[in-house]
Amino acid sequence: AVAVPQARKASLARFLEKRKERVSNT
Amino acid sequence: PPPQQSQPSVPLNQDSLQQRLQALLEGVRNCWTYAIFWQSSYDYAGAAVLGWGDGYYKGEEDKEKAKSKASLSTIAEQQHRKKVLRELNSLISGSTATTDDAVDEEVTDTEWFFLVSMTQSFVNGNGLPGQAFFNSCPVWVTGTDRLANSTCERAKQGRVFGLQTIVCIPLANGVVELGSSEFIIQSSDLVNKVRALFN
Repeated sequence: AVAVPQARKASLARFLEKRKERVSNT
Repeated sequence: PPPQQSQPSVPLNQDSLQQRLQALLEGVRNCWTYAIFWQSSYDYAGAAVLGWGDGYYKGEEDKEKAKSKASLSTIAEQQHRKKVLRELNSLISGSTATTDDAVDEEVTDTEWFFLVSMTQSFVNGNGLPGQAFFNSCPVWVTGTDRLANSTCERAKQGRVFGLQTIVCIPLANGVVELGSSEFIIQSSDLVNKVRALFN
């Protein structure tokens, strides 16, 4: 399991979401 | 203490930080790959620490080039990156389903560098962000040689992951770091823009 401090979760969620968009656009 | 650190620091909420980071990268001429805000605070011993505040990953202009670079990493390395991404994805979405195409897409070097940055912090003037904050002076490192020969571990790491330029601009309550896989020469415009957006 990977432990991610709460404060970084929002950044991570946004990064993964944007990545999904980038991948679907290529 | 340096004058910038003596100013009262106003904490920025994450939405506001994200908007500023995004506005910065979308509003400048050069091709920056990412922007990170390192937030200043103090540890239990009273030492100044810069930790992850927020970040915006824009990606590389030449996506095909970035992909081909990613494919140069070993199969084992790619498998490791994808595994970590899958775990993080599950953690965020709360699901263990792995039907997401984005998770199986190659994880580029700069994406990995950005992700790893979330785990980092800099104490008492260490690293490029720490150095910029401690001296209240922007740090601009351009070129693979300069990054490789830097005394800062983060600069060396950046070079290994395909960056050619890393810039750290100190503010009252932290540091804005920008990185690019392009060679970008120093400009006071960028420094002014960051200060105008964040201070």
